Amino acid sequence: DYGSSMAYSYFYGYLNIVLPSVGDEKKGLYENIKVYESQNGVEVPVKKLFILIPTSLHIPPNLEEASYYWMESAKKLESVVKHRAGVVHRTYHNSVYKIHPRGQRGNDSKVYVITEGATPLLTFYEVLEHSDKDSSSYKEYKKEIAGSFYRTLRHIIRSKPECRDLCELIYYEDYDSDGKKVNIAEILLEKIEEQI
Amino acid sequence: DYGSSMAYSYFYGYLNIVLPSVGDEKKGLYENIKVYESQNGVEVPVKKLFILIPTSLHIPPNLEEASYYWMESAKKLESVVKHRAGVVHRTYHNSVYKIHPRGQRGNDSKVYVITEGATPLLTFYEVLEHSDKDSSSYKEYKKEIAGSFYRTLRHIIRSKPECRDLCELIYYEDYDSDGKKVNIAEILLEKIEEQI
Ligand SMILES: Nc1nc(=O)c2ncn([C@@H]3O[C@@H]4COP(=O)(O)O[C@H]5[C@@H](O)[C@H](n6cnc7c(N)ncnc76)O[C@@H]5COP(=O)(O)O[C@@H]3[C@@H]4O)c2[nH]1
Repeated sequence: DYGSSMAYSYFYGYLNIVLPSVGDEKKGLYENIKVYESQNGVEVPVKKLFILIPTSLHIPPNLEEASYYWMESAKKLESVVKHRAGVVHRTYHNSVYKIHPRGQRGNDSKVYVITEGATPLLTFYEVLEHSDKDSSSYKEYKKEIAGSFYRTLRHIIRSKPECRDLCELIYYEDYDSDGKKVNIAEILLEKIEEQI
Repeated sequence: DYGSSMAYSYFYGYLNIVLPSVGDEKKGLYENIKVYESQNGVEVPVKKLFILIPTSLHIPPNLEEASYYWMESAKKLESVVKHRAGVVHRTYHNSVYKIHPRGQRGNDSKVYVITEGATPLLTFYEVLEHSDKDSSSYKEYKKEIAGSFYRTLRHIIRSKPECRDLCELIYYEDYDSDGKKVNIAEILLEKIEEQI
């Protein structure tokens, strides 16, 4: 099923490349974050990649837009460079965001986090958009795909000792029970709170 | 089916991002190649991306290894930078290779080509390798996946006027009828000959 096969390709084609340290010159995520903290004089309280999995499958290009602008993109982590399938020096990098709690800027309480959306879901969303079918009939289907992607990815990650403490999956509904669009910055702050 | 869904995701998540020019500052592949030619004083006779689709699904990290070293990686094309699903400034680039016909270096006959393997197939190959099944029982299955990926991708590209003249799919068996590993440089040279 699509959700499940996307989870395998996301793990082997990406997470397995950016997360683990493998005992050679390539830094894993944890070490990459430590270097970032010291080079930029900041603190990243939870040294993991938070992966956003919305039931709508839609993730905006910049997460600022999904956070009522509580989030602001910061300088990125160092890229991982690796030859892959004939693309020489292919680069992979994770984004760093600052969260301004309650949207308040100009104070010292900003929280740094390494986070991004699960890109295969956005790509699949675009594939559905381009198929000539009525995209509202896909609402339930999209939620099933998101769910199966989430469960499969969670299963894969739990079975990989070198990756499981380096990422956190956030599976969420885009709209709350009052029909208001959720603020992913609030969700991330809660997750971070739980872990510090 | 897997081959077909991989082709849709490869098109919408990658080819549709790197190939077309869209009338804004982002250069499409054709313009990117023209800029490369003038900046490096070289000629790229066929201004397309050649995508390699082997029935084994296995593509080495650097294509030099699949060409009896007739091919040598050259400086890459300029990257396409685009925010995507929360990864800010995600980069995509195509690799340029020089082909030394008959493996002979030190003469003027090298041929420049933009080429790479179809990455989702390699990722899928790795997924199969990690599943605890006997990977030899997958040989026929892999060929079916490669075939369905090829046919679906060919169908998608033919329906996209802004992409179809910018890439060429090369679907091939890794070993010839004598059991000798094919030389992808020879295959590429033949394809280039046909078009100039
Ligand atoms: N040759 C090549 N160069 C690229 O830059 C590239 N980017 C994507 N692709 C292929 O296109 C298709 C769609 O990509 P998507 O982003 O939805 O999924 C990607 C994406 O969710 C994640 N991923 C891979 N590279 C990155 C990256 N640099 N940043 C974030 N996520 C990434 O892992 C999935 C599988 O990647 P690949 O298995 O390398 O092949 C992809 C895929 O088949 C590429 N292929």
